[in-house]
Amino acid sequence: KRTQFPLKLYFVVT
Amino acid sequence: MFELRLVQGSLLKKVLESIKDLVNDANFDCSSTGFSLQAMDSSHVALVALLLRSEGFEHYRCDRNLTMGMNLANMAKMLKCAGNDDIITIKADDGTDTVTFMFESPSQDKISDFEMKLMDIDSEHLGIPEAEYEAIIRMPSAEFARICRDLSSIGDTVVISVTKEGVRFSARGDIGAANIVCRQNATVDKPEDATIIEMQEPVTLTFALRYMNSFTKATPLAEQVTISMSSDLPVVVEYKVAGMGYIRYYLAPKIEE
Repeated sequence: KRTQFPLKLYFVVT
Repeated sequence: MFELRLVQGSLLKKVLESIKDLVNDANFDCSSTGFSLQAMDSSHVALVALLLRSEGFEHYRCDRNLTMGMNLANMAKMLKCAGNDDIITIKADDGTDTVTFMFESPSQDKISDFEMKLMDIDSEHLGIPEAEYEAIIRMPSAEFARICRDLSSIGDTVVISVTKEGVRFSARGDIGAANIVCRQNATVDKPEDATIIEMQEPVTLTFALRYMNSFTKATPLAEQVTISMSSDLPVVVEYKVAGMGYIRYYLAPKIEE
């Protein structure tokens, strides 16, 4: 099974 | 007072067509540097970043930083009313909650005014660092769009794998499997037909094709597309906006659990 994590796990919320 | 005037109004029409299916409501940020937007899709795994620099406009006035919240489908409906050769002006007075789109025909014999209410949209803004990528593919945008469309008839995910041979796009589904390999091809007469692959490291990532197909709505904006990849990081799919800026799409990879 594959999941996509939300982008805020990769980029910092400013 | 905010006002921008774009002689090549068709660019703005194409920009809206490129983002309206991915994002419903978005904030346009107006500042002295330009007209920009950053917004995520409803599942927050895809993001679009638009930048149109102020010097790219025939006229650009921004007395103070302004955020205009808009429903992109409604904005697209209004921009559809502009002719492809029309000059488009966008203006908003300080303290008002409306934005005006003005379309002037080339011969100035027809002038249209469309006014739209602005919205209050609280969206979180992500800081996206300029990064070094393990692999960067530059290829004809129509080619990339064709590959995404073809593979989506086979499966709902695409595996993009960059090696020294080239870039391989793979998909599989109930009816079978498909592999499309594009090799580096720099020796073409027209530079926009070239496929250039810069690879620091081989990299393989898996993505949902429905987002990739949504990104390719920007194909009419640019002859070339740049796809930047690093292991376990979101891919960046970038279309330049002629002489003004870019549309960048980010998509989180599908990670094996």
